[in-house]
Amino acid sequence: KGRAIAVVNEKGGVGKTATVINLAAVLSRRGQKILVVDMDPQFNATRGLGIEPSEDTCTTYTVMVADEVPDPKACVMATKWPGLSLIPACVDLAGAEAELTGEEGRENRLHRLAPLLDEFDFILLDTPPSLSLLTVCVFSFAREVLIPCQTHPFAYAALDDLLDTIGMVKEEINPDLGLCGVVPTFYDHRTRVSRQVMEKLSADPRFAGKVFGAVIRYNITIAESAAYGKPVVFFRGGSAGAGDYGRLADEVLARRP
Amino acid sequence: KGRAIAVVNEKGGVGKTATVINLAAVLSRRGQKILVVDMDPQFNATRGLGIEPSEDTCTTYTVMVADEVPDPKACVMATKWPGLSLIPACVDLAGAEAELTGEEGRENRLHRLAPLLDEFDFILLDTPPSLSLLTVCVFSFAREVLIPCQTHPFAYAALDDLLDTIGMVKEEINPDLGLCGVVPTFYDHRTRVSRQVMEKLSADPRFAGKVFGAVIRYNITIAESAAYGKPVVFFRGGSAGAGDYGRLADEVLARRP
Ligand SMILES: Nc1ncnc2c1ncn2[C@@H]1O[C@H](COP(=O)(O)OP(=O)(O)OP(=O)(O)O)[C@@H](O)[C@H]1O
Ligand SMILES: Nc1ncnc2c1ncn2[C@@H]1O[C@H](COP(=O)(O)OP(=O)(O)OP(=O)(O)O)[C@@H](O)[C@H]1O
Ligand SMILES: [Mg+2]
Ligand SMILES: [Mg+2]
Repeated sequence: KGRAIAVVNEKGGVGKTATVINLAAVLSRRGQKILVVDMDPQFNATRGLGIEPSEDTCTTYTVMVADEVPDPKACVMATKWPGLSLIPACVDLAGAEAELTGEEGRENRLHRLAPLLDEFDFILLDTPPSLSLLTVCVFSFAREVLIPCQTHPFAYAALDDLLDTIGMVKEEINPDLGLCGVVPTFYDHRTRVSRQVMEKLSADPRFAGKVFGAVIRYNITIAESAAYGKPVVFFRGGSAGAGDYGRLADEVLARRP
Repeated sequence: KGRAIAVVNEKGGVGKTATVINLAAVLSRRGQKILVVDMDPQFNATRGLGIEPSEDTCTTYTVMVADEVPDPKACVMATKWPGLSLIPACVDLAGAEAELTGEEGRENRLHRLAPLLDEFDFILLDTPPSLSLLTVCVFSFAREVLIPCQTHPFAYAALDDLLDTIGMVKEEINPDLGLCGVVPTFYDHRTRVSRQVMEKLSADPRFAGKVFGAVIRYNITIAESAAYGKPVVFFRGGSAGAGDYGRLADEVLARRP
Protein backbone atom coordinates (compact mmCIF):
# COMPACT_ATOMS: atom_id res chain seq x y z
CA LYS A 1 0.00 0.00 0.00
CA GLY A 2 1.09 3.58 -0.72
CA ARG A 3 2.39 5.98 1.88
CA ALA A 4 0.21 9.05 2.53
CA ILE A 5 2.36 11.92 3.84
CA ALA A 6 0.94 15.27 4.96
CA VAL A 7 3.31 18.21 4.63
CA VAL A 8 2.25 20.67 7.33
CA ASN A 9 3.35 23.74 9.24
CA GLU A 10 0.87 26.44 10.30
CA LYS A 11 3.61 29.06 9.93
CA GLY A 12 3.42 30.63 6.51
CA GLY A 13 6.13 30.56 3.89
CA VAL A 14 8.33 27.83 5.41
CA GLY A 15 8.61 25.74 2.23
CA LYS A 16 5.60 23.35 2.46
CA THR A 17 4.72 23.67 -1.22
CA ALA A 18 8.36 23.64 -2.31
CA THR A 19 8.85 20.43 -0.31
CA VAL A 20 5.75 18.73 -1.76
CA ILE A 21 6.52 19.47 -5.40
CA ASN A 22 10.26 18.85 -5.21
CA LEU A 23 10.09 15.71 -3.08
CA ALA A 24 7.40 14.41 -5.44
CA ALA A 25 9.56 15.19 -8.46
CA VAL A 26 12.65 13.43 -7.09
CA LEU A 27 10.68 10.36 -5.97
CA SER A 28 9.04 10.13 -9.41
CA ARG A 29 12.51 10.09 -11.00
CA ARG A 30 13.41 7.17 -8.74
CA GLY A 31 10.64 5.14 -10.34
CA GLN A 32 8.06 5.73 -7.60
CA LYS A 33 4.46 6.43 -8.63
CA ILE A 34 3.55 9.73 -7.02
CA LEU A 35 0.30 11.60 -6.46
CA VAL A 36 0.32 15.18 -5.21
CA VAL A 37 -2.92 16.31 -3.54
CA ASP A 38 -3.19 20.09 -3.29
CA MET A 39 -5.32 21.16 -0.31
CA ASP A 40 -4.34 24.83 -0.32
CA PRO A 41 -6.94 27.25 -1.77
CA GLN A 42 -4.05 29.28 -3.18
CA PHE A 43 -3.22 26.18 -5.28
CA ASN A 44 0.52 26.85 -5.34
CA ALA A 45 1.40 23.15 -5.64
CA THR A 46 -0.85 23.03 -8.72
CA ARG A 47 0.81 26.15 -10.14
CA GLY A 48 4.26 24.90 -9.21
CA LEU A 49 3.59 21.82 -11.34
CA GLY A 50 2.70 24.00 -14.30
CA ILE A 51 -1.06 23.49 -14.20
CA GLU A 52 -3.71 26.21 -14.24
CA PRO A 53 -7.03 24.68 -13.09
CA SER A 54 -9.95 25.38 -15.45
CA GLU A 55 -13.67 25.60 -14.67
CA ASP A 56 -14.40 21.96 -15.39
CA THR A 57 -11.32 20.37 -13.81
CA CYS A 58 -12.04 18.01 -10.93
CA THR A 59 -10.24 19.48 -7.91
CA THR A 60 -9.89 18.84 -4.20
CA TYR A 61 -12.86 21.19 -3.84
CA THR A 62 -14.94 18.62 -5.74
CA VAL A 63 -13.60 15.82 -3.54
CA MET A 64 -14.54 17.82 -0.43
CA VAL A 65 -18.04 19.04 -1.28
CA ALA A 66 -19.55 16.67 -3.87
CA ASP A 67 -22.37 14.44 -2.59
CA GLU A 68 -20.29 11.44 -3.59
CA VAL A 69 -17.08 10.65 -5.43
CA PRO A 70 -17.76 7.27 -7.06
CA ASP A 71 -14.33 6.96 -8.67
CA PRO A 72 -11.50 9.10 -7.25
CA LYS A 73 -9.28 8.09 -10.20
CA ALA A 74 -11.40 10.49 -12.28
CA CYS A 75 -9.94 13.40 -10.24
CA VAL A 76 -6.34 12.45 -10.91
CA MET A 77 -4.66 14.37 -13.71
CA ALA A 78 -1.31 13.84 -15.40
CA THR A 79 1.50 16.39 -15.26
CA LYS A 80 4.26 16.86 -17.87
CA TRP A 81 6.35 14.28 -16.03
CA PRO A 82 5.65 10.55 -16.14
CA GLY A 83 4.99 8.98 -12.76
CA LEU A 84 3.92 12.31 -11.26
CA SER A 85 0.16 12.88 -11.02
CA LEU A 86 -1.92 15.56 -9.33
CA ILE A 87 -5.32 16.32 -7.84
CA PRO A 88 -5.29 20.11 -8.22
CA ALA A 89 -6.78 22.75 -5.93
CA CYS A 90 -8.66 25.89 -6.88
CA VAL A 91 -9.74 29.08 -5.16
CA ASP A 92 -13.24 27.65 -4.40
CA LEU A 93 -11.59 25.37 -1.86
CA ALA A 94 -11.51 28.36 0.51
CA GLY A 95 -15.28 28.07 0.79
CA ALA A 96 -15.38 24.33 1.58
CA GLU A 97 -15.21 24.72 5.35
CA ALA A 98 -18.23 27.05 5.44
CA GLU A 99 -20.15 24.87 2.97
CA LEU A 100 -19.59 21.80 5.15
CA THR A 101 -20.66 23.44 8.43
CA GLY A 102 -22.73 20.96 10.39
CA GLU A 103 -22.04 18.04 8.02
CA GLU A 104 -21.49 14.83 9.97
CA GLY A 105 -17.95 13.45 9.52
CA ARG A 106 -16.79 16.34 7.35
CA GLU A 107 -13.24 15.84 8.67
CA ASN A 108 -13.13 12.47 6.88
CA ARG A 109 -13.96 13.71 3.39
CA LEU A 110 -10.53 12.79 2.02
CA HIS A 111 -11.18 9.14 2.87
CA ARG A 112 -12.88 9.22 -0.54
CA LEU A 113 -9.31 9.03 -1.90
CA ALA A 114 -8.55 5.78 -0.05
CA PRO A 115 -8.75 3.59 -3.21
CA LEU A 116 -5.83 5.61 -4.62
CA LEU A 117 -3.50 4.20 -1.95
CA ASP A 118 -3.41 1.02 -4.06
CA GLU A 119 -2.47 2.95 -7.20
CA PHE A 120 0.46 5.05 -5.95
CA ASP A 121 3.64 4.48 -3.96
CA PHE A 122 3.35 7.93 -2.34
CA ILE A 123 0.55 10.43 -1.88
CA LEU A 124 1.95 13.81 -0.82
CA LEU A 125 -0.56 16.34 0.50
CA ASP A 126 0.11 20.09 0.54
CA THR A 127 -1.70 22.20 3.15
CA PRO A 128 -2.51 25.88 3.74
CA PRO A 129 -0.81 27.85 6.56
CA SER A 130 -3.54 27.21 9.14
CA LEU A 131 -4.88 24.40 11.32
CA SER A 132 -8.43 24.66 9.96
CA LEU A 133 -10.77 21.98 8.56
CA LEU A 134 -8.72 21.48 5.37
CA THR A 135 -5.62 20.57 7.38
CA VAL A 136 -7.63 18.39 9.76
CA CYS A 137 -9.01 16.48 6.74
CA VAL A 138 -5.46 15.91 5.56
CA PHE A 139 -4.46 14.68 9.03
CA SER A 140 -7.44 12.34 9.07
CA PHE A 141 -6.40 10.71 5.78
CA ALA A 142 -2.60 10.66 6.05
CA ARG A 143 -0.56 8.21 8.10
CA GLU A 144 2.61 10.32 8.28
CA VAL A 145 3.39 14.00 8.83
CA LEU A 146 6.44 15.70 7.36
CA ILE A 147 7.15 19.13 8.89
CA PRO A 148 9.24 21.69 6.98
CA CYS A 149 10.73 24.06 9.55
CA GLN A 150 12.27 27.28 8.30
CA THR A 151 15.38 27.95 10.40
CA HIS A 152 13.89 31.18 11.75
CA PRO A 153 12.49 31.75 15.27
CA PHE A 154 8.80 32.17 14.36
CA ALA A 155 8.73 28.90 12.41
CA TYR A 156 10.29 26.96 15.28
CA ALA A 157 7.79 28.50 17.75
CA ALA A 158 4.91 27.30 15.55
CA LEU A 159 5.85 23.68 16.26
CA ASP A 160 4.24 23.76 19.75
CA ASP A 161 0.75 24.31 18.36
CA LEU A 162 1.35 21.85 15.54
CA LEU A 163 2.36 19.03 17.89
CA ASP A 164 -0.70 19.77 20.08
CA THR A 165 -2.95 19.48 17.04
CA ILE A 166 -1.31 16.26 15.83
CA GLY A 167 -1.79 14.84 19.33
CA MET A 168 -5.48 15.79 19.32
CA VAL A 169 -6.03 14.25 15.87
CA LYS A 170 -4.25 11.04 16.93
CA GLU A 171 -6.52 10.72 19.96
CA GLU A 172 -9.84 11.68 18.41
CA ILE A 173 -9.71 11.05 14.65
CA ASN A 174 -6.74 9.06 13.34
CA PRO A 175 -4.70 6.89 15.76
CA ASP A 176 -2.39 5.81 12.89
CA LEU A 177 -0.99 9.32 12.38
CA GLY A 178 2.75 9.43 13.06
CA LEU A 179 5.65 11.84 12.56
CA CYS A 180 7.75 11.04 9.52
CA GLY A 181 10.21 13.80 10.39
CA VAL A 182 11.19 17.47 10.49
CA VAL A 183 13.17 18.95 7.60
CA PRO A 184 15.04 22.21 8.22
CA THR A 185 14.50 24.68 5.35
CA PHE A 186 15.94 28.04 4.23
CA TYR A 187 19.12 27.00 6.00
CA ASP A 188 22.15 29.28 5.67
CA HIS A 189 25.15 28.09 7.69
CA ARG A 190 26.66 31.60 7.56
CA THR A 191 23.89 33.11 9.68
CA ARG A 192 23.70 32.81 13.45
CA VAL A 193 19.88 32.61 13.40
CA SER A 194 19.91 29.51 11.16
CA ARG A 195 22.52 27.79 13.33
CA GLN A 196 20.62 28.70 16.54
CA VAL A 197 17.33 27.26 15.29
CA MET A 198 19.12 24.19 13.94
CA GLU A 199 20.66 23.63 17.39
CA LYS A 200 17.25 23.98 19.04
CA LEU A 201 15.71 21.46 16.65
CA SER A 202 18.52 18.94 17.13
CA ALA A 203 18.39 19.26 20.92
CA ASP A 204 14.59 19.15 21.17
CA PRO A 205 13.51 15.86 22.82
CA ARG A 206 10.14 16.00 21.01
CA PHE A 207 11.95 15.46 17.72
CA ALA A 208 14.66 13.06 18.89
CA GLY A 209 15.70 10.90 15.96
CA LYS A 210 13.20 12.65 13.70
CA VAL A 211 15.15 15.64 12.33
CA PHE A 212 16.28 14.69 8.85
CA GLY A 213 20.01 14.76 8.18
CA ALA A 214 19.10 16.32 4.83
CA VAL A 215 18.79 20.10 5.19
CA ILE A 216 17.20 22.33 2.52
CA ARG A 217 19.49 25.33 2.10
CA TYR A 218 18.29 28.81 1.12
CA ASN A 219 18.49 28.60 -2.70
CA ILE A 220 16.78 31.22 -4.83
CA THR A 221 16.62 28.76 -7.76
CA ILE A 222 13.77 27.08 -5.88
CA ALA A 223 11.73 30.30 -6.00
CA GLU A 224 12.74 30.89 -9.60
CA SER A 225 11.59 27.46 -10.72
CA ALA A 226 8.09 28.26 -9.47
CA ALA A 227 7.87 31.03 -12.08
CA TYR A 228 8.35 28.37 -14.76
CA GLY A 229 5.84 25.91 -13.24
CA LYS A 230 8.54 23.32 -12.72
CA PRO A 231 10.00 21.64 -9.65
CA VAL A 232 13.61 22.72 -9.22
CA VAL A 233 14.84 19.18 -9.98
CA PHE A 234 13.35 19.48 -13.47
CA PHE A 235 14.24 23.17 -13.84
CA ARG A 236 17.91 22.96 -12.89
CA GLY A 237 18.99 19.51 -11.83
CA GLY A 238 22.46 20.65 -10.77
CA SER A 239 21.27 23.31 -8.31
CA ALA A 240 21.73 23.16 -4.54
CA GLY A 241 17.95 22.84 -4.18
CA ALA A 242 17.81 19.79 -6.42
CA GLY A 243 20.65 18.16 -4.49
CA ASP A 244 19.07 18.86 -1.10
CA TYR A 245 15.68 17.47 -2.13
CA GLY A 246 17.48 14.43 -3.56
CA ARG A 247 19.02 13.72 -0.15
CA LEU A 248 15.67 14.25 1.53
CA ALA A 249 14.07 11.72 -0.82
CA ASP A 250 16.75 9.15 0.10
CA GLU A 251 15.93 9.55 3.77
CA VAL A 252 12.16 9.46 3.28
CA LEU A 253 12.53 6.22 1.29
CA ALA A 254 14.69 4.77 4.08
CA ARG A 255 12.22 5.70 6.83
CA ARG A 256 9.29 3.43 6.16
CA PRO A 257 6.73 3.92 8.95
CA LYS B 1 -8.07 60.98 14.03
CA GLY B 2 -5.58 58.10 13.87
CA ARG B 3 -4.90 56.07 10.75
CA ALA B 4 -5.93 52.39 10.90
CA ILE B 5 -3.79 50.37 8.49
CA ALA B 6 -4.32 46.62 7.86
CA VAL B 7 -1.20 44.74 6.78
CA VAL B 8 -2.48 41.83 4.68
CA ASN B 9 -1.41 39.18 2.20
CA GLU B 10 -2.97 35.71 2.19
CA LYS B 11 0.33 34.22 1.01
CA GLY B 12 2.30 32.97 3.98
CA GLY B 13 5.71 34.24 5.03
CA VAL B 14 5.84 37.41 2.91
CA GLY B 15 6.81 39.75 5.77
CA LYS B 16 3.45 40.92 7.17
CA THR B 17 4.55 40.64 10.79
CA ALA B 18 8.01 42.02 10.07
CA THR B 19 6.38 45.01 8.37
CA VAL B 20 3.93 45.66 11.23
CA ILE B 21 6.52 45.56 14.01
CA ASN B 22 9.25 47.41 12.16
CA LEU B 23 7.04 50.11 10.65
CA ALA B 24 5.51 50.59 14.11
CA ALA B 25 8.94 50.89 15.69
CA VAL B 26 10.21 53.47 13.19
CA LEU B 27 7.03 55.57 13.40
CA SER B 28 7.22 55.53 17.22
CA ARG B 29 10.76 56.90 17.01
CA ARG B 30 9.44 59.71 14.86
CA GLY B 31 7.23 60.79 17.75
CA GLN B 32 4.05 59.14 16.46
CA LYS B 33 1.82 57.33 18.99
CA ILE B 34 1.48 53.77 17.68
CA LEU B 35 -0.79 50.86 18.54
CA VAL B 36 -0.11 47.40 17.11
CA VAL B 37 -3.14 45.07 17.05
CA ASP B 38 -2.16 41.42 16.59
CA MET B 39 -4.91 39.44 14.89
CA ASP B 40 -2.84 36.33 14.11
CA PRO B 41 -3.46 33.31 16.40
CA GLN B 42 0.26 32.54 16.11
CA PHE B 43 0.85 35.90 17.85
CA ASN B 44 4.15 36.58 16.09
CA ALA B 45 3.74 40.37 16.28
CA THR B 46 3.30 39.98 20.05
CA ARG B 47 6.38 37.73 20.24
CA GLY B 48 8.33 40.05 17.92
CA LEU B 49 7.72 42.89 20.40
CA GLY B 50 9.11 40.80 23.23
CA ILE B 51 5.83 39.96 24.92
CA GLU B 52 4.62 36.51 25.94
CA PRO B 53 0.85 36.68 26.62
CA SER B 54 -0.17 35.23 30.00
CA GLU B 55 -3.48 33.67 31.02
CA ASP B 56 -4.99 36.88 32.32
CA THR B 57 -3.78 39.28 29.63
CA CYS B 58 -6.52 40.98 27.65
CA THR B 59 -5.97 39.98 24.01
CA THR B 60 -7.62 40.37 20.64
CA TYR B 61 -9.40 37.11 21.49
CA THR B 62 -11.09 38.96 24.37
CA VAL B 63 -12.01 41.84 22.06
CA MET B 64 -13.52 39.39 19.58
CA VAL B 65 -15.55 37.10 21.84
CA ALA B 66 -16.40 39.02 25.06
CA ASP B 67 -20.06 40.02 25.44
CA GLU B 68 -18.93 43.61 25.60
CA VAL B 69 -15.75 45.62 25.83
CA PRO B 70 -16.69 48.69 27.87
CA ASP B 71 -13.27 50.30 27.70
CA PRO B 72 -10.89 49.16 24.94
CA LYS B 73 -8.06 51.13 26.61
CA ALA B 74 -7.98 48.34 29.20
CA CYS B 75 -6.73 45.96 26.49
CA VAL B 76 -3.82 48.15 25.47
CA MET B 77 -0.49 47.19 26.98
CA ALA B 78 2.85 49.00 26.96
CA THR B 79 5.94 47.58 25.31
CA LYS B 80 9.57 48.32 26.29
CA TRP B 81 9.54 51.30 23.93
CA PRO B 82 7.73 54.54 24.67
CA GLY B 83 5.06 55.49 22.16
CA LEU B 84 4.65 51.87 21.03
CA SER B 85 1.66 50.01 22.52
CA LEU B 86 0.11 46.62 21.74
CA ILE B 87 -3.08 44.61 21.95
CA PRO B 88 -1.58 41.11 21.92
CA ALA B 89 -2.94 37.94 20.38
CA CYS B 90 -2.94 34.44 21.82
CA VAL B 91 -3.52 30.94 20.51
CA ASP B 92 -7.21 30.99 21.61
CA LEU B 93 -7.85 33.45 18.81
CA ALA B 94 -7.84 30.48 16.41
CA GLY B 95 -11.17 29.44 17.96
CA ALA B 96 -12.89 32.82 17.64
CA GLU B 97 -14.37 32.18 14.21
CA ALA B 98 -16.07 28.94 15.32
CA GLU B 99 -17.24 30.53 18.56
CA LEU B 100 -18.86 33.40 16.67
CA THR B 101 -20.69 31.19 14.12
CA GLY B 102 -24.14 32.62 13.61
CA GLU B 103 -23.48 35.81 15.60
CA GLU B 104 -25.04 38.82 13.92
CA GLY B 105 -22.43 41.39 12.81
CA ARG B 106 -19.47 39.28 13.90
CA GLU B 107 -17.39 40.87 11.13
CA ASN B 108 -17.63 44.20 12.95
CA ARG B 109 -16.26 43.08 16.31
CA LEU B 110 -13.14 45.24 15.99
CA HIS B 111 -15.32 48.35 15.88
CA ARG B 112 -15.09 47.98 19.67
CA LEU B 113 -11.63 49.52 19.23
CA ALA B 114 -12.99 52.65 17.54
CA PRO B 115 -12.43 54.91 20.61
CA LEU B 116 -8.70 54.16 20.32
CA LEU B 117 -8.54 56.05 17.02
CA ASP B 118 -8.58 59.24 19.10
CA GLU B 119 -5.69 58.03 21.26
CA PHE B 120 -3.15 56.98 18.62
CA ASP B 121 -1.68 58.44 15.43
CA PHE B 122 -1.49 54.96 13.83
CA ILE B 123 -3.12 51.64 14.51
CA LEU B 124 -1.29 48.87 12.60
CA LEU B 125 -3.09 45.51 12.39
CA ASP B 126 -1.26 42.22 11.70
CA THR B 127 -3.22 39.41 10.06
CA PRO B 128 -2.87 35.63 9.59
CA PRO B 129 -2.12 34.13 6.15
CA SER B 130 -5.76 33.54 5.22
CA LEU B 131 -8.84 35.52 4.17
CA SER B 132 -11.00 34.17 6.99
CA LEU B 133 -13.18 35.98 9.54
CA LEU B 134 -10.21 37.45 11.44
CA THR B 135 -8.94 39.18 8.31
CA VAL B 136 -12.44 40.32 7.34
CA CYS B 137 -12.82 41.90 10.81
CA VAL B 138 -9.58 43.76 10.24
CA PHE B 139 -10.81 44.94 6.84
CA SER B 140 -14.06 46.11 8.42
CA PHE B 141 -12.24 48.27 10.96
CA ALA B 142 -9.29 49.63 8.97
CA ARG B 143 -9.43 52.44 6.41
CA GLU B 144 -6.20 51.53 4.61
CA VAL B 145 -4.56 48.32 3.42
CA LEU B 146 -0.78 47.93 3.14
CA ILE B 147 0.26 44.84 1.16
CA PRO B 148 3.73 43.34 1.63
CA CYS B 149 4.58 41.42 -1.54
CA GLN B 150 7.53 39.05 -1.43
CA THR B 151 9.30 39.31 -4.79
CA HIS B 152 8.58 35.64 -5.56
CA PRO B 153 6.01 34.32 -8.07
CA PHE B 154 3.57 32.74 -5.58
CA ALA B 155 3.29 35.94 -3.54
CA TYR B 156 2.55 38.05 -6.63
CA ALA B 157 -0.10 35.52 -7.76
CA ALA B 158 -1.84 35.84 -4.38
CA LEU B 159 -2.67 39.48 -5.12
CA ASP B 160 -5.58 38.54 -7.45
CA ASP B 161 -7.57 36.93 -4.65
CA LEU B 162 -6.62 39.70 -2.24
CA LEU B 163 -7.88 42.46 -4.53
CA ASP B 164 -11.13 40.52 -5.08
CA THR B 165 -11.64 40.28 -1.32
CA ILE B 166 -10.86 43.96 -0.76
CA GLY B 167 -13.37 44.82 -3.48
CA MET B 168 -16.04 42.66 -1.84
CA VAL B 169 -15.42 44.20 1.58
CA LYS B 170 -15.57 47.71 0.12
CA GLU B 171 -18.94 46.98 -1.47
CA GLU B 172 -20.58 45.07 1.35
CA ILE B 173 -18.95 46.02 4.65
CA ASN B 174 -16.61 49.04 4.59
CA PRO B 175 -16.83 51.55 1.72
CA ASP B 176 -13.99 53.61 3.27
CA LEU B 177 -11.39 50.87 2.76
CA GLY B 178 -8.63 52.01 0.43
CA LEU B 179 -5.20 50.80 -0.72
CA CYS B 180 -2.34 52.54 1.07
CA GLY B 181 0.21 50.74 -1.10
CA VAL B 182 2.23 47.64 -1.98
CA VAL B 183 5.70 47.21 -0.49
CA PRO B 184 8.06 44.73 -2.20
CA THR B 185 9.81 42.51 0.37
CA PHE B 186 12.67 39.97 0.39
CA TYR B 187 14.08 41.88 -2.57
CA ASP B 188 17.49 40.82 -3.87
CA HIS B 189 18.57 42.80 -6.95
CA ARG B 190 21.08 40.06 -7.84
CA THR B 191 18.37 37.51 -8.57
CA ARG B 192 16.36 37.39 -11.75
CA VAL B 193 13.21 36.26 -9.91
CA SER B 194 13.20 39.36 -7.69
CA ARG B 195 13.70 41.67 -10.67
CA GLN B 196 10.98 39.89 -12.67
CA VAL B 197 8.38 40.20 -9.93
CA MET B 198 9.40 43.80 -9.31
CA GLU B 199 8.86 44.57 -13.00
CA LYS B 200 5.45 42.91 -12.89
CA LEU B 201 4.42 44.94 -9.85
CA SER B 202 5.61 48.21 -11.36
CA ALA B 203 3.86 47.53 -14.69
CA ASP B 204 0.60 46.31 -13.11
CA PRO B 205 -2.18 48.86 -13.77
CA ARG B 206 -4.04 47.72 -10.63
CA PHE B 207 -1.22 49.15 -8.53
CA ALA B 208 -0.39 52.21 -10.61
CA GLY B 209 1.08 54.86 -8.31
CA LYS B 210 0.70 52.56 -5.32
CA VAL B 211 3.95 50.56 -5.29
CA PHE B 212 6.18 52.13 -2.63
CA GLY B 213 9.55 53.42 -3.80
CA ALA B 214 10.92 51.94 -0.57
CA VAL B 215 11.80 48.27 -1.07
CA ILE B 216 12.51 45.88 1.81
CA ARG B 217 15.60 43.89 0.87
CA TYR B 218 16.29 40.32 1.96
CA ASN B 219 18.16 40.93 5.23
CA ILE B 220 18.66 38.10 7.67
CA THR B 221 19.07 40.58 10.56
CA ILE B 222 15.27 41.02 10.39
CA ALA B 223 14.78 37.32 11.16
CA GLU B 224 17.50 37.41 13.78
CA SER B 225 15.90 40.34 15.62
CA ALA B 226 12.73 38.26 16.10
CA ALA B 227 14.73 35.82 18.25
CA TYR B 228 15.43 38.70 20.63
CA GLY B 229 11.85 40.01 20.68
CA LYS B 230 12.90 43.31 19.17
CA PRO B 231 12.08 45.12 15.95
CA VAL B 232 15.19 45.32 13.79
CA VAL B 233 15.35 49.11 14.19
CA PHE B 234 15.85 48.62 17.93
CA PHE B 235 18.03 45.52 17.53
CA ARG B 236 20.52 46.90 15.00
CA GLY B 237 19.72 50.43 13.89
CA GLY B 238 22.43 50.46 11.23
CA SER B 239 21.23 47.35 9.38
CA ALA B 240 19.79 47.30 5.86
CA GLY B 241 16.44 46.27 7.32
CA ALA B 242 16.31 49.28 9.66
CA GLY B 243 17.16 51.59 6.77
CA ASP B 244 14.54 50.09 4.45
CA TYR B 245 11.77 50.32 7.05
CA GLY B 246 12.85 53.90 7.76
CA ARG B 247 12.29 54.79 4.09
CA LEU B 248 8.94 53.00 4.12
CA ALA B 249 7.86 55.02 7.18
CA ASP B 250 8.72 58.26 5.35
CA GLU B 251 6.47 57.27 2.45
CA VAL B 252 3.61 56.11 4.65
CA LEU B 253 3.72 59.43 6.51
CA ALA B 254 3.67 61.29 3.21
CA ARG B 255 0.71 59.31 1.83
CA ARG B 256 -2.15 60.47 3.99
CA PRO B 257 -5.40 58.90 2.69
N1 LIG C 1 14.94 26.63 0.24
C1 LIG C 1 14.41 27.71 -0.36
N2 LIG C 1 15.22 28.73 -0.71
C2 LIG C 1 14.71 29.85 -1.30
N3 LIG C 1 13.42 30.04 -1.59
C3 LIG C 1 12.57 29.05 -1.25
C4 LIG C 1 13.00 27.84 -0.63
N4 LIG C 1 11.93 27.06 -0.44
C5 LIG C 1 10.87 27.74 -0.90
N5 LIG C 1 11.25 28.93 -1.41
C6 LIG C 1 10.41 30.01 -1.94
O1 LIG C 1 10.00 30.79 -0.82
C7 LIG C 1 8.59 31.03 -0.89
C8 LIG C 1 7.90 30.29 0.25
O2 LIG C 1 7.94 28.91 0.04
P1 LIG C 1 6.59 28.05 -0.12
O3 LIG C 1 5.57 28.82 -0.84
O4 LIG C 1 6.98 26.71 -0.63
O5 LIG C 1 6.19 27.94 1.42
P2 LIG C 1 4.80 27.46 2.01
O6 LIG C 1 5.08 27.00 3.39
O7 LIG C 1 4.18 26.50 1.09
O8 LIG C 1 3.97 28.83 2.04
P3 LIG C 1 2.41 28.97 2.43
O9 LIG C 1 2.40 28.97 3.93
O10 LIG C 1 1.99 30.29 1.86
O11 LIG C 1 1.68 27.81 1.83
C9 LIG C 1 8.16 30.59 -2.28
O12 LIG C 1 8.27 31.68 -3.14
C10 LIG C 1 9.16 29.50 -2.63
O13 LIG C 1 9.36 29.39 -4.00
N1 LIG D 1 13.23 41.28 4.48
C1 LIG D 1 13.45 40.15 5.15
N2 LIG D 1 14.62 39.52 4.98
C2 LIG D 1 14.87 38.35 5.63
N3 LIG D 1 14.02 37.76 6.48
C3 LIG D 1 12.83 38.36 6.67
C4 LIG D 1 12.47 39.57 6.04
N4 LIG D 1 11.24 39.92 6.43
C5 LIG D 1 10.83 38.95 7.28
N5 LIG D 1 11.78 38.02 7.45
C6 LIG D 1 11.72 36.77 8.21
O1 LIG D 1 11.13 35.81 7.34
C7 LIG D 1 10.10 35.08 8.04
C8 LIG D 1 8.75 35.42 7.43
O2 LIG D 1 8.40 36.75 7.70
P1 LIG D 1 7.08 37.11 8.56
O3 LIG D 1 6.85 36.10 9.62
O4 LIG D 1 7.16 38.53 8.95
O5 LIG D 1 6.00 36.94 7.39
P2 LIG D 1 4.43 36.85 7.56
O6 LIG D 1 3.86 37.25 6.26
O7 LIG D 1 4.02 37.61 8.75
O8 LIG D 1 4.21 35.28 7.80
P3 LIG D 1 2.80 34.58 8.17
O9 LIG D 1 2.10 34.45 6.86
O10 LIG D 1 3.19 33.23 8.76
O11 LIG D 1 2.11 35.46 9.15
C9 LIG D 1 10.24 35.48 9.50
O12 LIG D 1 11.12 34.57 10.12
C10 LIG D 1 10.85 36.87 9.44
O13 LIG D 1 11.61 37.18 10.56
MG1 LIG E 1 2.22 26.54 0.25
MG1 LIG F 1 2.83 36.95 10.37
